[in-house]
Amino acid sequence: KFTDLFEKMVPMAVQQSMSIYSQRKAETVNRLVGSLREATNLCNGVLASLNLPAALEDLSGDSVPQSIAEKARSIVQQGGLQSIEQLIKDLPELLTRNREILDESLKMLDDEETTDNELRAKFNQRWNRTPSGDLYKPLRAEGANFRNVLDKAVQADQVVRDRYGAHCDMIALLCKSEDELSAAIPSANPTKTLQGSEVVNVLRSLLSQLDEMKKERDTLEEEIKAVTFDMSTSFLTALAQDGAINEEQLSLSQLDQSYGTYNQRVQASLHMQEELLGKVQTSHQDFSSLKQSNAETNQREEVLKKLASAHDSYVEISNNLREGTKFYNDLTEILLKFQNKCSDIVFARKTERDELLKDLQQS
Amino acid sequence: SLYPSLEDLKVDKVIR
Repeated sequence: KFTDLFEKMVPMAVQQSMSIYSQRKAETVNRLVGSLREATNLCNGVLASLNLPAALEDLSGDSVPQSIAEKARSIVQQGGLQSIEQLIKDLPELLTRNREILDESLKMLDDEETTDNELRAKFNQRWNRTPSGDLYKPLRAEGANFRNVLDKAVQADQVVRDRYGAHCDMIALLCKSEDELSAAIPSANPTKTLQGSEVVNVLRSLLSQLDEMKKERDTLEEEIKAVTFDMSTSFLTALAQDGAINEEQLSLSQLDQSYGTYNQRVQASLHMQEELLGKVQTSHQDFSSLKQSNAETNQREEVLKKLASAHDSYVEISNNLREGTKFYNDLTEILLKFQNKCSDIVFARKTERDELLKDLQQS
Repeated sequence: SLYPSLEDLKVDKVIR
């Protein structure tokens, strides 16, 4: 039942190539998934600004259009306002925890360096070890990098808070009961019955194609995230055959192989959206000219638009908060490793210092 | 994405 503890051990060059490959892979996945999400956000924004699909459902002029009711239900299901308020409240704590670990780590280096300098001043050239300041440069550079990343995260937190501030009233409205929601939407006398008209059918078909497209994107995103490939064998073979690893070439060709088709499917999806939205815009113009609009209908439409975009913002804010919470927790792991590196080197320097002191006091 | 990427921070630099 022997398991070789060193089974996974690989030469340094392979280890470094593996981590660079995983960086390239992460960037590829982020780019593909990011462009899909960005396109979906754009699509939702355009539809909300045209008050679609609500305008097609809103024939009675006073009840809550079905799509708005569905959006309200989905927000309540996801925990409503409270769930995002709680996540927003947690952000400062997560930030402080990370900052403290970083500050403590750098303080260790500073304190040890101060003592090293004092002893160098006291013993002059007899204190002949490398100055701590020189030794700690790489760690301090890494520390500065973490500080920079934390500063960016603070800005991201603020973006999320502002986004929440801009939409929380409307989100709160969506979380209310259907009666309260209905009462809050100005009613307007029923629009001329457009039920059977061709333009409503065209718009409906376009909207269902857009929904289908968005659903396909969810599966596409899962597939893209599920791709895995173990590069260690090809890196090991390259090292064995050529004595060196052309990481870039090997990684890029593998990434192209793994994600080439996905890239095409993403581009196709983006292109389809452009086409469909173009048609939606033109059909919507016909639709608007057909239905009579007056102050009342405009007022009602404005509130419906705000409710639709409040739902989209709720989804976006929830994604941002999930991303932010994950970011801070992942960063804590990395900072704890950094802290260990700092305490290790400081411990080694202290041991070395005590020995040097002993020698000097004896001589 | 809104938050910075941690990918390049994960690379463990070995101190000689």
